[in-house]
Amino acid sequence: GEIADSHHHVIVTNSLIPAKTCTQSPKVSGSNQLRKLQVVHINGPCSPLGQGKKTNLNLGQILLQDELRVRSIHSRISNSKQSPLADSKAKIPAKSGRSLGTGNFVVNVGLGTPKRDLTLIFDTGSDLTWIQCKPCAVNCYQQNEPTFDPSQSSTYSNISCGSAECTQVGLATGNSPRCSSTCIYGVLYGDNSYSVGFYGRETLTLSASDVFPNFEFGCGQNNRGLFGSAAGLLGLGRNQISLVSQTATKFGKKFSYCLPSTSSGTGFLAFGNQVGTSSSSVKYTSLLTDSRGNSFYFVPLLGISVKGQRLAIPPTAFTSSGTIIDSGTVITRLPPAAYAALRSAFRQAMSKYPSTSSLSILDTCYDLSGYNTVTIPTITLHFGGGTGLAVDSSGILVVASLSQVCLAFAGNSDPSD
Amino acid sequence: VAILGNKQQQTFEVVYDVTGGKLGFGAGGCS
Repeated sequence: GEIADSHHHVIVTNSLIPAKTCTQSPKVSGSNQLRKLQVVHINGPCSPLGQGKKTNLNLGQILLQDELRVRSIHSRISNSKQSPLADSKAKIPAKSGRSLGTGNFVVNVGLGTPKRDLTLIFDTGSDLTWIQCKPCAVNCYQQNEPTFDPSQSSTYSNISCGSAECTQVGLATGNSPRCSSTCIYGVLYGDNSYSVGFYGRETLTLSASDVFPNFEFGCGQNNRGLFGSAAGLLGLGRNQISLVSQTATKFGKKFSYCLPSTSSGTGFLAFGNQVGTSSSSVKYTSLLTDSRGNSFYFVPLLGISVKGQRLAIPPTAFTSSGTIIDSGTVITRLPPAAYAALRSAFRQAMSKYPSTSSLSILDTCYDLSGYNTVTIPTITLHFGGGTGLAVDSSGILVVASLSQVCLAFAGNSDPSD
Repeated sequence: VAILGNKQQQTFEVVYDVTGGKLGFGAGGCS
């Protein structure tokens, strides 16, 4: 899409349809290349995961999975027991070898000695890094790369029961570790996906010059769920077991990423002081902590503008419950009052286009099949410190088909969520 | 809580300076 003026985007409707070929971004030159991992959509044509293990995008399934993750986050923050599925009629079929984790992005890292390259989902909303490990004592799902075998690595070691590290993984996952000669972790995600296994240490290689011996990670022996054919998950949360914390000595807890606007594009995940070098100007706001969720990155969202006009939303609508930023949630969730105001302004700006039926959590949808181009309003999110995020046109709409194109925001059901 | 999802983060360089307590957004971060 292109910005027609400061208040509108003009989008060629055919560009909304996912491309089938990978569009490689220019390689980063010089030393910056060393600490940058390429980020691609797990199911897009740039994904290193096998073509035969991908599935056509089913937006309804993506949104359902997204809602389950959001319920889990709300559950964790409200300190209630994790039972986000107890009242849900929704079930996502987890077909062997079929990926539904379409909201997620993946990167490639090296593990072990000799190094094995593994494709991992990266997630700022969780802390534990885990991979599937042989002998897969209970279950491993089908993954694209050969399953990691710690017995073939000279640098793997288990972490003992009763150690501080074992206690910490329990705090990070919310599940008390078990002991079977060695520390056993368990992690459950919002969509009922899970991993259970040995908590151990191994050499992690991000680049030739960024090698981390004794990196603590989960060596999964019982893994099920919607991880596609990725080998596991890279936890980038705030807890001290996360990759961010474990590499703090070298990278100073600084990292950045760019997520591509299409499933056929590429982005990056970078660590250390090189952050900020890819953009002409980076605007900063505060990164907040909140005792309700120590793993999450809280941000001071204060308001929203549509077409350059600030919506009449009381600041308390945002500040009473707070806002987190999460790479693993697809659709932004707003407090009910804020979403109602956004929806109203968006609908008004889109009134010349025919509306159509809602899709899952998305209740503002249009039939754009009869248009070569469409003009949509700009949306800006306002953060503390005067920082504004003028959402890219690719972040305003989500597309099931050209006959069902929806506003890519949703509301929480309860103001206290 | 409200949640800023990845759809709205796309194309930005999202910079986490955890020690410094700040989060940045850089337009055109993927280019």
